[in-house]
Amino acid sequence: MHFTALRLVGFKSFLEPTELEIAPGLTGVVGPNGCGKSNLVEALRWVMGENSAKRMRGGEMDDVIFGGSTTRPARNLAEVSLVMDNAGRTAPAQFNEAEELEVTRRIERGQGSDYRINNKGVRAKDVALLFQDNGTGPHSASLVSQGRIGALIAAKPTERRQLLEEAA
Amino acid sequence: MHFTALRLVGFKSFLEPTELEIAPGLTGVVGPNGCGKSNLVEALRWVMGENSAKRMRGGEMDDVIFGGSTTRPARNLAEVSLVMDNAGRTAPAQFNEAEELEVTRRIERGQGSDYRINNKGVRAKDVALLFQDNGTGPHSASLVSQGRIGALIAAKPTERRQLLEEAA
Amino acid sequence: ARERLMDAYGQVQAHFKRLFTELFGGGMAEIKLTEAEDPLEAGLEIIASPPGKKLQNLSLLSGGEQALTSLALLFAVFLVNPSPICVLDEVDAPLDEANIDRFCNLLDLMAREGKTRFMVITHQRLTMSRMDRLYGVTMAEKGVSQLVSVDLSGAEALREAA
Amino acid sequence: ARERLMDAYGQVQAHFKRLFTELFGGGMAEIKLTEAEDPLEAGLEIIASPPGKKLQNLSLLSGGEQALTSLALLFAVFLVNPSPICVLDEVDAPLDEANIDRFCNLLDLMAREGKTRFMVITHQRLTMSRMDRLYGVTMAEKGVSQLVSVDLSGAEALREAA
Ligand SMILES: Nc1ncnc2c1ncn2[C@@H]1O[C@H](COP(=O)(O)OP(=O)(O)OP(=O)(O)O)[C@@H](O)[C@H]1O
Ligand SMILES: Nc1ncnc2c1ncn2[C@@H]1O[C@H](COP(=O)(O)OP(=O)(O)OP(=O)(O)O)[C@@H](O)[C@H]1O
Ligand SMILES: [Mg+2]
Ligand SMILES: [Mg+2]
Repeated sequence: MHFTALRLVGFKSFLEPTELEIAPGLTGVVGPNGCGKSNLVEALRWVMGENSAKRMRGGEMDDVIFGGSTTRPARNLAEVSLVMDNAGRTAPAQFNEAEELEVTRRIERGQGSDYRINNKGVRAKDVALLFQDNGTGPHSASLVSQGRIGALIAAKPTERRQLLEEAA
Repeated sequence: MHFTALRLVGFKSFLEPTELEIAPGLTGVVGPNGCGKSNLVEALRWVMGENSAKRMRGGEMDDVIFGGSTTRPARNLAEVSLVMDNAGRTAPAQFNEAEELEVTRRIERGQGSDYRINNKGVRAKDVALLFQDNGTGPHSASLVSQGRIGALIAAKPTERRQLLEEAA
Repeated sequence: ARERLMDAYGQVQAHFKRLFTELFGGGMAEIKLTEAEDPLEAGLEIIASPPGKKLQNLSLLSGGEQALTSLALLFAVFLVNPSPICVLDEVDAPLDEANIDRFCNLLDLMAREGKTRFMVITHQRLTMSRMDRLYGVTMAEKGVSQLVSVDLSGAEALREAA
Repeated sequence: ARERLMDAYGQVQAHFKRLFTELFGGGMAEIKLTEAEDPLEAGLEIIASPPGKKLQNLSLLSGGEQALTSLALLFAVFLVNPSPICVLDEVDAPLDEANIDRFCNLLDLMAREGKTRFMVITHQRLTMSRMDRLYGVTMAEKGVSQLVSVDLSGAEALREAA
């Protein structure tokens, strides 16, 4: 199962609808300090089911919703979608007919968040399982956050075992 | 009181006697990964009285002694000296005649370390006081280790107060 | 589950040894399972020694050496069980120019050999020039992020314009 | 001791506000003493908002923004009570080119105005070119460090030769 696009609206500093195409090979992301590059990584972790506000660098989960700027008012809704190509037909049974899967997570200020796959409401557990079956997830070692590359070295031996389990 | 030079021998990867002149203004230190740049910062902290092996990135304090390479045997002795200009006559009374102060710390494998100022044995406390009176020390905020620049931001408010105390 | 873990361990070990010596241009490294009744409870030790240096406590490695060792282990796991996506957020920040080059060579290899799609966030000109495509994130309107597709000279302009 | 602390607080506050807007080219920042019976027990809050952005939780700032905010606070303390030496080990690693330039401008200012002597460890070409003098650390013999004095083109060669 390939990832083909990441779509965001109202998530952190991405107020306007934004689409990042995830193509094969190496995609570079550049830009000045503070412009929103690391926010894209967090959008990816969040749509895959991340439940810790601290890992989103916030105090509470509502901090992922656009909080306003000096020229724009705050929003109350944020949505991130991850589009996956299902040509290999490895999706869960109820979605396996579809050519493409679009996993969407939406959060409303003060209301918590919900998940949908191809516009059908699903549980957080269904989403977690979908990504786990495809060798990834919000805590996968393959998502290396800023400043964390040395963490594998600094971790305790039992924490590193998780890495081996990803290989199994 | 100005610092004018840092001298090392047998300290970490600095097997041979080395002298780094500390001149006014901006001194850049460059070189490939793993060549010993951060070891110089640790030599400075160590001679000022650092007592935690962990802050020296080692398991025990003997890890600061040259541990050998594939071509050279390990050593059993390491020594670092910090030379200070005492033109302003602000040294402790028993050393205030001298033009220059040379604070030296020496460690012998398995024997612990001792301190000297201008070749006279002194206690660790005397050295700590000397640097404290001159607005610095092994834990001074002005020694920013690699990867730690964001630490001021991540620290708890009461930990940041120490910074204010340095200003007082 | 136990066989699978031991089997994965063997494969990761082989790749890790090879990738480490490629990234460092020599030296040697290995992983070891710590003592435990049941391999599913064991921990993973890493032993690494850059070329010309003796085996030592991992925490004595420099910032750049730790980053490269971590990357070698991470990519070794990928070669055994590829993840659909890999995101690297400024992992080249602690590296010198020679090691940025080796890192990019390894990325090239991983992208060609496997199916993993890479998203590499960087400020380094050298790394930008090795990407298949570049996206720029700007805040033309302060506080509001915008994504634009750029070429290498566009990325340069972005760096200057900040 | 209490007067001294409150006096230092006032001075650091003034310098921090000025240095922050200089480093960020705008925005505003301040420090606050948290509630406590005795100022000697209080903590120090930092509030920072880059230009165009709303005041927010400090942890939402980006890697580069956190480094710049920390530097502004550190240098504010120096201006109040200069330390004889300041060592900065690759603090420019998270910064983009424009911010490396602002960081170097600030270093220049601090070196000229105060008595603090600076030792700046860096891999960035831009930062190297702004130093008064350069030392190269090499391992001509692997595992053994050697210090040599270099000029800018020498430092370039060192970067390539790794
Ligand atoms: N909920 C939110 N609403 C609006 N803006 C937000 C929100 N959360 C974070 N931000 C903004 O995002 C910015 C940080 O973005 P990010 O960490 O992605 O930057 P970056 O491009 O990675 O920068 P660097 O190169 O310094 O790492 C902060 O300045 C903050 O103002
Ligand atoms: N006691 C010791 N004896 C011999 N070598 C040592 C000792 N302690 C540390 N080293 C060596 O010092 C090297 C690390 O040096 P250091 O951290 O100063 O590098 P650096 O120049 O800062 O590199 P980077 O640019 O990656 O941060 C390690 O590779 C290690 O082998
Ligand atoms: Mg970032
Ligand atoms: Mg270093």
